Amino acid sequence: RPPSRPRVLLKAPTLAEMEEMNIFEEEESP
Amino acid sequence: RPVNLPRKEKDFQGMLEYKKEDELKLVKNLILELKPRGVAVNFIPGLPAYILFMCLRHADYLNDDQKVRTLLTSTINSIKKILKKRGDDFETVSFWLSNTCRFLHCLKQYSGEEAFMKHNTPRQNEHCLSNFDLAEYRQVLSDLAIQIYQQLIKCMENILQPMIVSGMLEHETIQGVSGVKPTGLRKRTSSIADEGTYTLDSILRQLSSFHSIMCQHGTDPELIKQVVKQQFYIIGAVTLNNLLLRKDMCSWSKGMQIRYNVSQLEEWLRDKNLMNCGAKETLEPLIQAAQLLQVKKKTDEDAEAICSMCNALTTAQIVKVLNLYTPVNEFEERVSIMFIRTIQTRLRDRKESPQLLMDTKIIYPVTFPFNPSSLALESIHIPGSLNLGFLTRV
Repeated sequence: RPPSRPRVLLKAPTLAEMEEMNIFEEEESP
Repeated sequence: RPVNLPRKEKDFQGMLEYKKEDELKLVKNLILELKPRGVAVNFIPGLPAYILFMCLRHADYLNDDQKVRTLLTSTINSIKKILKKRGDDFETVSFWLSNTCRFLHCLKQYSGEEAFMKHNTPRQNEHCLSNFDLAEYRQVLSDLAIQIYQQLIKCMENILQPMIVSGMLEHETIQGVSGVKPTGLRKRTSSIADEGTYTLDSILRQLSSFHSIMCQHGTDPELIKQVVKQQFYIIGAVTLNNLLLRKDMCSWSKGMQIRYNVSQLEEWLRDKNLMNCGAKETLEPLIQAAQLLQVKKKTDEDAEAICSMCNALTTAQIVKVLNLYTPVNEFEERVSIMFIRTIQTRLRDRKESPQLLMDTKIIYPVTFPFNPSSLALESIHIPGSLNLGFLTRV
């Protein structure tokens, strides 16, 4: 049963904006 | 000595706990370094998607919005990264398309929104996300799925394209139909080295291979239908375009051969239970061009019949086929200029583009209809070979 408490909407970046947050940066830098 | 009794499934809540510092290891082992072949053959379809969703559920359960955000960002970026690296490998692209869709379906099925809960068991309803509304992230995932779909189509096109002209037009399977070659025509030299080696059978085998890979990956049946429709569109468009450019393909016997080939493609659809996916309809212009090669083209009645039959061809295409039509024996004759003029006059009022060639690059818009799963999250085991020992079943 869904909880009575409303869920908090998580704002999402766009797909392109997400790419900016490159999680692999450290790994890829020489 | 304590006995290590395995916990019963009913004791699990379908979540996977992980430490923040293990997130990179998670996406590395589960996305970046995963070999689709082994996973697809040995495990339940969509397993990576379920594992990621169970990790997400735990982050939601902790009410840790940052953990939820970074997991989703890492997941999406990792999928994009693997597709950049192996985007030309049909298996990899198909695997991540089906997993991205499954992840998206999970986000809906366990969102807590009633519209998506209709088919859930009571236990599945207990597993809905409790703290966060991820509707915006669902939109991002849907955008990602569209990108992957387009990549899959390109990938499939690259494999299929070199087979089409050879398999659909050049190679003759009906023995003795063409008999005499059209007079005065040289055999066209092939631009692709092994073009001549492809037959209709090569195309059918390739279609079956695409189909079986997608089925193995647990791709949604509705999505498979859309891929197949796109495949048939490409086959039909490339074949027709080449027919419209080659005099040696415009004969009565080629019409016969094309109709036979089309019937084999239809048979393939029937065999795979895909008759209702709209694929056959995309072949209509080609079917009509083949019929046009075979009907009588002499009297006013013939002209009338042609005009009502060829409604999927443009006037430019009809006229081109008639102009290129080449008799292969003494019983046939060229189409007279008068007859072509009659056709042009009859079709004058058609409102259409003057387009001769079909656009082979068109991609039909894709949709991902919601497809909930009956799988119980608490029953999912993580195979040791995935190297995810740092996840804890909760």
